[in-house]
Parts: sequence; structure tokens; C-alpha cells
Amino acid sequence: LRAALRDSKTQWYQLPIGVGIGFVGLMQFYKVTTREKEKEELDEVTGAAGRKPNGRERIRPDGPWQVRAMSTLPLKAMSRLWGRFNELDIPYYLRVPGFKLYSFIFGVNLDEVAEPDLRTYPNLAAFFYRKLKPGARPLDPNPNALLSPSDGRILQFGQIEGGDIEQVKGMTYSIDALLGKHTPTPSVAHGEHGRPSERHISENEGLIKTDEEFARVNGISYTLPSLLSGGRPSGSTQTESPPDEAEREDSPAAISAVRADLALGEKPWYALLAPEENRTALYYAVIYLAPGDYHRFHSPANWVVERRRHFAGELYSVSPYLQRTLPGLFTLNERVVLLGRWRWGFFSYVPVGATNVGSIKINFDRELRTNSLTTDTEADRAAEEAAARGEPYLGFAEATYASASRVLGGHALRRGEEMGGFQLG
Amino acid sequence: STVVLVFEAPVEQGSDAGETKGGWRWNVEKGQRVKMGQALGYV
Repeated sequence: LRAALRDSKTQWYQLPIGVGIGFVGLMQFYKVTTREKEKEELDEVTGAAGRKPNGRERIRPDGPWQVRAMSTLPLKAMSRLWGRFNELDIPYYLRVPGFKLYSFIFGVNLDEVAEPDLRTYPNLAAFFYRKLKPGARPLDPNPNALLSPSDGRILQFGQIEGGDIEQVKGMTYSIDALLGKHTPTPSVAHGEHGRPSERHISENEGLIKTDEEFARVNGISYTLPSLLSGGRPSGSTQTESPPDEAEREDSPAAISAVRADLALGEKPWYALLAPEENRTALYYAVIYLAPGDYHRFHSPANWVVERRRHFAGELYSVSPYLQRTLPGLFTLNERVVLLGRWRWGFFSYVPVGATNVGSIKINFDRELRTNSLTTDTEADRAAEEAAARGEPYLGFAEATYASASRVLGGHALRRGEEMGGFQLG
Repeated sequence: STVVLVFEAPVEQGSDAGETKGGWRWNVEKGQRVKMGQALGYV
């Protein structure tokens, strides 16, 4: 062996280039295969693709390089910083030219702003969340109309078939991903005919037959107007000097006025909840609010909000461009899902946050905090607790509204009533 | 920011006479600008 090593002549020569390329290709294929295999094994362990071991959703969107680059940015931190920046007071004499410039760029109609003196808005955040003059947005007089909850542009609408909602340019996502699982109620999901509110009715049947009984459920003197406004039982709001009979909330005149307002006619109160038609379907509409739009939103119909689900997701931009390029955008972003019923059955209202407008405010839900470190931490903790229990993390925190409206089973909203809005950051 | 509405509504039903009644009808078009309070559709 020593002689062979010593006496053998070493001769170097070039490999054909094709062999080299083939070798590099083979190595690359091996690396990719190994990586994919590791990923599949991880998914098997965690139970679902794209999840951290604790179950909290990790945002790993597919799409062009712009989307991938965006997914590496700390969008929520940037959004909070943007919000803080816009809460800085603008020098008094710069407010008018500043807000006029903003209005010019984004098309704000200053004639309909409730406070015409622009100097009273200390910063852009206050101007952004401005109110409008009374009567600037008249409600459609048809009581059977579903109203637009805010100013904006209709991006998409249609009927939900097979549980999928179509996004712009044909992208689809499932209704479960948007609203959370077990939604809507089985009567809708299974496409059964009939009245989805039978549970409510059967619980209360025999108790409530008239408006007077409606006003005395379970011995508590709730009244129709107070229920619909989410108010307290009338007994707890009595003043020292009793109001005139005509002004009392539970007076026949007041009840008749509300019944007329709700277009109830001679129907029982639960007609608000139960559809009369035999066959129903699920519909959807997507409305995009541009930066210059009025950013408070109002109730699109008379309905009862039964519960709220807060998804502490990401805060991608929701511009039409990104909606075209990022599939399932609405199921990634932070959003508040309000679930309830209207007279035709299931009803839900979903404000979806964006990078510049990350804070969603719901007027009747003071505990709700969106785009905050606290909610992120709580979501992480909830995910870890669920993982410790061996249960899947559902991805949202849920609250129910049942305090004031025991009869309706939630918080009642009237058409056109202000529900909340989007705030900067 | 964006708002998504998902709701249940009656399906328009046709009769033998060719008439339709009672269903949900949209009152908007894709890309249309809307104002708060404007009707998106009717039952």
C-alpha cells in the first residue's frame, strides 16, 4: 500500500460541466426534501400546519415578494407607534392647513364635519375619528333595507355557498376561519328550513305573550325601549319625580312607537329574531374604508348582538392591492366578530383592523382592547393553557352580552345607531 | 380598515306563475362607493 501511494502518479482533470450542475442540483433537491419532511413532521406534532407548538396562529402567508417582506415586519408594533405619533398635539396654527391638506389628499368633505372649527381637533387621531353633522347621513326609509354601516367602497358581496366567502379576484376563505368555528348556528350551517330562533322562543314561550309581559320577564321590569337601547331595568333608573304616563318607557304609547319603528306591526316581539320565510341563505358584503372616509360605524339593521369574538391576529394593510395578492387576508388580521340575530336569522358584523387603523372600538363593550400588548400576551397565555390541557386553541377570546337584555339574549341595536369605529394605531 | 357583514336572509322564491317574492335583493354593485345609511339591499 505504501509503495502504491508513493509510486502512483496523480493526474488531475476537469469533470464535464453537466456532471457538476447535476451534483449541485442533487444536493439542492436533497436539502429541500429534508426541509419539507421536517416541516411535515412538525405539523404532525402540533396538529395543524403553520402553528406554533402552543397552538397560537403563526402568520406565514404565501404571495409575492412584497407580501413575504411585509410578513417579516413587526406590523402591530408599527401600528401602535403610528397611533402614538398621531396622538401628538399639532401646533395650534398648523392645524387648519394640516387638516385641509389631509382632506385635499384623501377627499374629506369638510362641509359635513360636525365641528367646523378645525382648530378644535388637537391631533390627526381626533380628526380621523370625527363626527358628522346631524342629518349628514340620512337612513334609507325602507324598514326592510340593510343599511351600509359606514362610508366606503363595496369590494365584494354575494351569497355564501359551501361555507366559503369569495375575496377580491376569486380568492376564497371559509366562514369558519373568519368568524370562528361553530358559527353560525346549526340551523343555518346545515341549511335547515324554519326559524333559527326556536331555542329562544321555546325558552320564553308561555312567559311572554304580550308587550306587558315582555316588560315583566322573570319579575324584572325590563321595557321594550330599554331593552332595545341596552338600558337598565326601568326599576333601577326611576327618578324621584315619576315621568308623565306618555313619557314612560313602558307606556302603551312608547311601546307602540317602538313597535312601529321596528316595523313589527301586529307581530310578536320575537319576530325580531325569527324569520318568517321558509328558506334562507347566508349572504356577505365587504366594505373598504379609505383613509379619508368617516371611520365611525353604525348598526346596519335592528339586531341583537349575542356575543363577541376577538381575534388578536396580525395587522396587514387591507388595501385592495393586498386583498388581491394575499389570500385569506381577513382571516389573518386582528378583528372583532360580533355575532347575533336579526329578524331573518343569523347576523354578524366584523370590523377588520389594518396597519394604520389597528384600534377597533365597540361602544357597548368597554372591556374590549384591540391592538394592545395586553391582548397579545393574553392570547399567548390562553394558547399555552389550551395546549397544556391538550385542547386546540380556537384563536379568539369570546365574551357574551347578556346583562341587560335577558329576553333578547344580548345587546340590542337599532338601525343607524352608532356602534363604534376605527381609530388610528 | 374593512367591514365584513355576514347575514342570513330569505332566498327569493319563484312561483309557478313566474313571479318571485320575498327574497333578498342587492342594491349595490362591486366597486361602488356607499355612504353610511344607504341601502345595501332589501328583503
